[in-house]
Amino acid sequence: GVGETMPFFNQESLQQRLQALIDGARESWAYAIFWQSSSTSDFATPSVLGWGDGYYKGEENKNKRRASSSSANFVAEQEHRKKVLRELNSLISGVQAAGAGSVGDDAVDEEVTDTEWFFLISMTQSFANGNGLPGLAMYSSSPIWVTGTEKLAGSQCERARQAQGFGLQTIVCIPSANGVVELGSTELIFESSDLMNKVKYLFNFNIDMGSV
Amino acid sequence: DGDLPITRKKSLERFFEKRKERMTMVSPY
Repeated sequence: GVGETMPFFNQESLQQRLQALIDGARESWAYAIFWQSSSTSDFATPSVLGWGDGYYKGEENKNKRRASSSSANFVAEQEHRKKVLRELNSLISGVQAAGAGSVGDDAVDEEVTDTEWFFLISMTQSFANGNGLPGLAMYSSSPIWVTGTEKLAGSQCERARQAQGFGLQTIVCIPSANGVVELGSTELIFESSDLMNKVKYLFNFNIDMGSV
Repeated sequence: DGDLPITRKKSLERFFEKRKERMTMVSPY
């Protein structure tokens, strides 16, 4: 039931909610991330938002952004990204050696897009309360919606500028009781209460719609 | 250092699975 407490620390449940959020959306979101708050009853310890789970869906029109694919920088960067993916894949394959097995070379040797890379490096990031877009959303208990290259590039938040550098045009952070839901897109997507309501429903928490 | 937190491991597993699906969905034409 909607009124029940959501099992926030169940990653399967989180993954399903993240997928439901953007797979069923009219807008084309590239990814959804749940930044999980370090829950502590010690009020002297500041809370930190760290990686909870993420769902990467991909871009709809990624072919149109391949203009620079022949440049030396592009080639070197792709080599670096593929090397990191191979290393990560080795770690994962080692983990599941007794089970499902490796995902295979074809999943690591293809071009690693900017948004895929942004999603992957997000796993290494964390935000103190009030810092970065997710931390700011958490601190203010208000959704943050940034649309457009100029607004992202001009943001005081490093994560917004980083997102812009990797070709994202829209980034949204919506706070929850236990963390922050972030969505990103390479398309221009403007603020809608529809998405807020979906997050509110799927993640079962209260946000102040009056503050949006 | 080879010691990934479990949430990252799960997320990476899914990322690679989905990536493989996307790669195999690409049209050969």
